[in-house]
Amino acid sequence: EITKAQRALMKVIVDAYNRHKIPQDVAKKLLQDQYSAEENFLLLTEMATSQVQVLVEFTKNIPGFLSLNHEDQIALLKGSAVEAMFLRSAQVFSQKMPNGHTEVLEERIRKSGISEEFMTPMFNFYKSIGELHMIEEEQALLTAITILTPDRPFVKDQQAVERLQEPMLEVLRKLCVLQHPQEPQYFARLLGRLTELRTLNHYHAEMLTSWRMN
Amino acid sequence: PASNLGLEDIIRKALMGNLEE
Repeated sequence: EITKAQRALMKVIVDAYNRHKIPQDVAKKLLQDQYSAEENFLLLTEMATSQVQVLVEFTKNIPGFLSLNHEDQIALLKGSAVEAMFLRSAQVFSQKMPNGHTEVLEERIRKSGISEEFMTPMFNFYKSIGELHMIEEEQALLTAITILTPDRPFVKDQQAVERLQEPMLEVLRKLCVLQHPQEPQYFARLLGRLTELRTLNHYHAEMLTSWRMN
Repeated sequence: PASNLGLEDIIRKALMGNLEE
Protein backbone atom coordinates (compact mmCIF):
# COMPACT_ATOMS: atom_id res chain seq x y z
CA GLU A 1 0.00 0.00 0.00
CA ILE A 2 1.25 3.53 -0.83
CA THR A 3 1.56 5.55 2.38
CA LYS A 4 0.19 9.06 2.80
CA ALA A 5 3.72 10.49 2.73
CA GLN A 6 4.54 8.57 -0.47
CA ARG A 7 1.33 9.83 -2.08
CA ALA A 8 2.32 13.40 -1.17
CA LEU A 9 5.81 12.89 -2.65
CA MET A 10 4.30 11.50 -5.85
CA LYS A 11 1.91 14.46 -6.11
CA VAL A 12 4.78 16.99 -5.80
CA ILE A 13 6.70 15.25 -8.59
CA VAL A 14 3.71 14.86 -10.93
CA ASP A 15 2.56 18.45 -10.41
CA ALA A 16 6.05 19.72 -11.21
CA TYR A 17 6.22 17.41 -14.23
CA ASN A 18 2.98 18.85 -15.59
CA ARG A 19 3.79 22.44 -14.70
CA HIS A 20 7.15 22.45 -16.45
CA LYS A 21 6.68 21.63 -20.10
CA ILE A 22 8.11 22.97 -23.34
CA PRO A 23 6.25 26.23 -24.07
CA GLN A 24 3.41 25.73 -26.55
CA ASP A 25 4.82 28.21 -29.08
CA VAL A 26 8.15 26.37 -29.22
CA ALA A 27 6.49 22.95 -29.52
CA LYS A 28 4.13 24.23 -32.26
CA LYS A 29 7.10 25.13 -34.46
CA LEU A 30 7.93 21.45 -34.69
CA LEU A 31 4.71 20.83 -36.62
CA GLN A 32 5.04 23.64 -39.15
CA ASP A 33 5.89 22.08 -42.50
CA GLN A 34 8.56 22.79 -45.07
CA TYR A 35 11.83 23.31 -43.22
CA SER A 36 15.27 22.82 -44.71
CA ALA A 37 17.81 20.55 -42.99
CA GLU A 38 19.52 23.64 -41.55
CA GLU A 39 16.26 25.05 -40.18
CA ASN A 40 15.44 21.63 -38.72
CA PHE A 41 18.85 21.63 -37.08
CA LEU A 42 18.27 25.08 -35.54
CA LEU A 43 14.75 24.08 -34.49
CA LEU A 44 15.98 20.92 -32.75
CA THR A 45 18.73 22.94 -31.06
CA GLU A 46 16.13 25.39 -29.77
CA MET A 47 13.99 22.45 -28.60
CA ALA A 48 16.95 20.89 -26.79
CA THR A 49 17.74 24.18 -25.05
CA SER A 50 14.14 24.60 -24.01
CA GLN A 51 14.03 21.00 -22.72
CA VAL A 52 17.13 21.58 -20.57
CA GLN A 53 15.53 24.70 -19.05
CA VAL A 54 12.31 22.77 -18.42
CA LEU A 55 14.36 19.93 -16.90
CA VAL A 56 16.04 22.30 -14.43
CA GLU A 57 12.73 23.86 -13.42
CA PHE A 58 11.24 20.38 -12.86
CA THR A 59 14.30 19.24 -10.92
CA LYS A 60 14.20 22.22 -8.54
CA ASN A 61 10.89 20.80 -7.28
CA ILE A 62 12.33 17.39 -6.42
CA PRO A 63 12.28 17.36 -2.56
CA GLY A 64 15.84 17.66 -1.25
CA PHE A 65 17.49 18.47 -4.57
CA LEU A 66 18.21 22.12 -3.80
CA SER A 67 19.76 21.15 -0.47
CA LEU A 68 22.36 19.04 -2.26
CA ASN A 69 25.86 20.50 -2.72
CA HIS A 70 25.62 23.08 -5.53
CA GLU A 71 28.26 21.47 -7.74
CA ASP A 72 26.60 18.08 -7.30
CA GLN A 73 23.35 19.65 -8.51
CA ILE A 74 25.18 20.76 -11.67
CA ALA A 75 26.81 17.32 -12.09
CA LEU A 76 23.45 15.53 -11.76
CA LEU A 77 21.73 17.84 -14.25
CA LYS A 78 24.60 17.70 -16.71
CA GLY A 79 24.83 13.94 -16.41
CA SER A 80 21.11 13.33 -16.90
CA ALA A 81 20.08 16.11 -19.33
CA VAL A 82 20.36 13.97 -22.46
CA GLU A 83 18.62 10.96 -20.89
CA ALA A 84 15.82 13.08 -19.40
CA MET A 85 15.39 14.77 -22.80
CA PHE A 86 15.00 11.42 -24.59
CA LEU A 87 12.66 10.12 -21.89
CA ARG A 88 10.45 13.15 -22.28
CA SER A 89 10.49 13.18 -26.09
CA ALA A 90 9.75 9.44 -26.07
CA GLN A 91 6.60 10.19 -24.09
CA VAL A 92 5.64 12.94 -26.55
CA PHE A 93 6.10 10.45 -29.38
CA SER A 94 4.03 7.75 -27.75
CA GLN A 95 1.12 10.04 -26.86
CA LYS A 96 -2.02 9.81 -29.00
CA MET A 97 -1.26 12.70 -31.30
CA PRO A 98 -3.68 13.97 -33.95
CA ASN A 99 -3.13 11.80 -36.97
CA GLY A 100 -0.16 12.74 -39.06
CA HIS A 101 1.69 14.67 -36.36
CA THR A 102 3.89 11.76 -35.38
CA GLU A 103 4.83 11.25 -39.04
CA VAL A 104 5.61 14.99 -39.45
CA LEU A 105 7.81 14.90 -36.34
CA GLU A 106 9.57 11.73 -37.45
CA GLU A 107 10.10 13.20 -40.93
CA ARG A 108 11.52 16.36 -39.43
CA ILE A 109 14.02 14.49 -37.34
CA ARG A 110 14.97 12.20 -40.22
CA LYS A 111 15.62 15.25 -42.42
CA SER A 112 17.77 17.17 -39.96
CA GLY A 113 21.13 15.72 -40.91
CA ILE A 114 21.24 13.18 -38.06
CA SER A 115 23.02 10.01 -39.18
CA GLU A 116 20.94 6.82 -39.64
CA GLU A 117 22.96 4.78 -37.13
CA PHE A 118 21.81 7.18 -34.42
CA MET A 119 18.24 7.44 -35.68
CA THR A 120 17.45 3.74 -35.37
CA PRO A 121 18.31 3.29 -31.67
CA MET A 122 16.45 6.52 -30.87
CA PHE A 123 13.21 5.45 -32.60
CA ASN A 124 13.56 1.93 -31.15
CA PHE A 125 13.68 3.54 -27.72
CA TYR A 126 10.59 5.63 -28.49
CA LYS A 127 8.81 2.42 -29.52
CA SER A 128 9.81 0.50 -26.38
CA ILE A 129 8.62 3.41 -24.21
CA GLY A 130 5.35 3.57 -26.14
CA GLU A 131 4.73 -0.15 -25.59
CA LEU A 132 4.87 0.33 -21.81
CA HIS A 133 1.84 2.68 -21.84
CA MET A 134 3.16 4.46 -18.79
CA ILE A 135 0.82 6.62 -16.77
CA GLU A 136 1.83 10.16 -15.89
CA GLU A 137 2.93 9.31 -12.35
CA GLU A 138 5.25 6.61 -13.70
CA GLN A 139 6.72 8.98 -16.29
CA ALA A 140 7.31 11.75 -13.73
CA LEU A 141 8.86 9.42 -11.16
CA LEU A 142 11.06 7.71 -13.75
CA THR A 143 12.34 11.13 -14.88
CA ALA A 144 13.14 12.12 -11.28
CA ILE A 145 14.87 8.76 -10.72
CA THR A 146 16.95 9.28 -13.89
CA ILE A 147 18.09 12.69 -12.66
CA LEU A 148 18.91 11.37 -9.17
CA THR A 149 21.38 8.77 -10.47
CA PRO A 150 24.15 8.74 -7.83
CA ASP A 151 27.00 7.52 -10.04
CA ARG A 152 27.01 10.38 -12.55
CA PRO A 153 30.47 11.77 -13.30
CA PHE A 154 31.78 14.40 -10.83
CA VAL A 155 29.13 13.73 -8.17
CA LYS A 156 30.96 13.97 -4.83
CA ASP A 157 28.34 13.02 -2.24
CA GLN A 158 26.74 9.93 -3.84
CA GLN A 159 25.08 8.83 -0.58
CA ALA A 160 23.14 12.10 -0.39
CA VAL A 161 21.80 11.46 -3.91
CA GLU A 162 20.97 7.84 -3.04
CA ARG A 163 18.95 9.04 -0.02
CA LEU A 164 16.83 11.12 -2.43
CA GLN A 165 16.53 8.44 -5.12
CA GLU A 166 15.60 5.59 -2.77
CA PRO A 167 12.12 6.85 -1.77
CA MET A 168 11.34 7.57 -5.43
CA LEU A 169 12.23 4.02 -6.44
CA GLU A 170 10.12 2.66 -3.59
CA VAL A 171 7.05 4.67 -4.56
CA LEU A 172 7.47 3.74 -8.23
CA ARG A 173 7.81 0.04 -7.34
CA LYS A 174 4.55 0.11 -5.32
CA LEU A 175 2.79 2.13 -8.03
CA CYS A 176 3.78 -0.44 -10.67
CA VAL A 177 2.37 -3.27 -8.55
CA LEU A 178 -0.92 -1.39 -8.13
CA GLN A 179 -1.16 -0.20 -11.73
CA HIS A 180 -0.04 -3.42 -13.41
CA PRO A 181 -1.17 -6.30 -11.14
CA GLN A 182 -1.06 -8.74 -14.04
CA GLU A 183 2.53 -7.78 -14.91
CA PRO A 184 4.85 -8.55 -11.96
CA GLN A 185 7.88 -7.70 -14.15
CA TYR A 186 6.62 -4.22 -15.01
CA PHE A 187 8.86 -2.35 -12.53
CA ALA A 188 11.90 -4.27 -13.78
CA ARG A 189 10.94 -3.40 -17.35
CA LEU A 190 10.79 0.32 -16.46
CA LEU A 191 14.26 0.17 -14.94
CA GLY A 192 15.41 -1.69 -18.04
CA ARG A 193 14.49 1.39 -20.07
CA LEU A 194 16.93 3.41 -17.95
CA THR A 195 19.73 1.12 -19.10
CA GLU A 196 18.62 1.59 -22.71
CA LEU A 197 18.66 5.34 -22.07
CA ARG A 198 22.33 5.18 -21.07
CA THR A 199 23.25 3.71 -24.46
CA LEU A 200 21.42 6.61 -26.11
CA ASN A 201 23.67 8.93 -24.12
CA HIS A 202 26.67 7.41 -25.91
CA TYR A 203 24.99 7.64 -29.31
CA HIS A 204 23.99 11.24 -28.64
CA ALA A 205 27.60 12.30 -28.06
CA GLU A 206 28.64 10.64 -31.33
CA MET A 207 25.66 12.16 -33.14
CA LEU A 208 26.61 15.68 -32.03
CA THR A 209 30.15 15.27 -33.33
CA SER A 210 28.95 14.00 -36.72
CA TRP A 211 26.35 16.76 -36.87
CA ARG A 212 28.96 19.42 -36.28
CA MET A 213 31.15 17.95 -39.00
CA ASN A 214 28.53 17.97 -41.76
CA PRO B 1 19.73 33.69 -26.99
CA ALA B 2 20.17 30.66 -24.70
CA SER B 3 20.40 28.29 -27.65
CA ASN B 4 24.06 29.04 -28.32
CA LEU B 5 25.15 28.61 -24.71
CA GLY B 6 26.79 25.37 -23.63
CA LEU B 7 24.80 22.78 -21.68
CA GLU B 8 26.42 23.68 -18.37
CA ASP B 9 25.83 27.42 -18.91
CA ILE B 10 22.13 26.82 -19.57
CA ILE B 11 21.92 24.65 -16.44
CA ARG B 12 23.73 27.22 -14.23
CA LYS B 13 21.58 30.05 -15.55
CA ALA B 14 18.35 28.11 -15.07
CA LEU B 15 19.40 26.98 -11.56
CA MET B 16 20.00 30.58 -10.58
CA GLY B 17 16.50 31.29 -11.80
CA ASN B 18 17.14 33.93 -14.49
CA LEU B 19 15.92 32.38 -17.70
CA GLU B 20 15.78 35.32 -20.09
CA GLU B 21 17.78 34.69 -23.30
